[in-house]
Amino acid sequence: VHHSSLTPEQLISCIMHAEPPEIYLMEDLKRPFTEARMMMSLTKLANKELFFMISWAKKIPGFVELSLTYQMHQLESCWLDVLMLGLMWRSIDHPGKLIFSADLKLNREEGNCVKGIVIIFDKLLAATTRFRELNLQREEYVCLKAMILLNSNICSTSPEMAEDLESRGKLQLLLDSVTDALVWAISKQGLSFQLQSARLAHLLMLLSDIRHVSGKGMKHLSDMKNNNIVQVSDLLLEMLTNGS
Amino acid sequence: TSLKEKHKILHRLLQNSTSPVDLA
Repeated sequence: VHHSSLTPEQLISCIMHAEPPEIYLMEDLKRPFTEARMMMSLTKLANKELFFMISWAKKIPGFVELSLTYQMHQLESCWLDVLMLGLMWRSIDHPGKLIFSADLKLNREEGNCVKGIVIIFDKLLAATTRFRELNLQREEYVCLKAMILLNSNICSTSPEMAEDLESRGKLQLLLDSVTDALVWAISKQGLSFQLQSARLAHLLMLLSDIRHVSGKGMKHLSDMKNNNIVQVSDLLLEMLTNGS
Repeated sequence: TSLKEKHKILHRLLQNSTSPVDLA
């Protein structure tokens, strides 16, 4: 079935099935934490998650119909936003904690060992709190994550991409479909029309906060790598270098 | 070509029909 003929409910069902599995660091982060150990654990997890993210993107209906150039640009533009939204979703029922994985749960004080990371932890915790206050639903979460992927590079100035009108059109249609799905997910909640609009606005506004934190995160990770505090694995290095 | 060169791993993972997770 082509994605354009899917109902919002069917589209959400497909996006739900694309969700990555729960991930594990699979090793103990030894205490007391050190800057190098914590950064190594966080980047190791991020690298694992990147493989799952690419697999996830390929399962979003219509994504693989975009040109390879578009697929690469979308992923390199949004990967840290997607990782951060996933982190917020995992942490939503754990006030004050960031659930990086089932076996790596950190509070803000534990971030003190890494120079400059507490301010990022605080922003992540604040956005997570906002999602908790809004009682973010799983269907809304998966739509928001797909929207990050599809919207991440919509204002690209790359001539190569501007000329690829076919992919550009497909991308816009896909984004419209996921937006419809999000509107549908909100409409199921029995809210007044006015409250539905307000909820949609509140959820979408949080995406700009996530964009802001991911920019800080990219800068922080680049600095850590450039100062040789952490070694970054191949895929993560490629995404960091090309995405920033 | 330069884009593909810059994105060697991502390009391979997207192009390959095998799941990226299995290729990891």
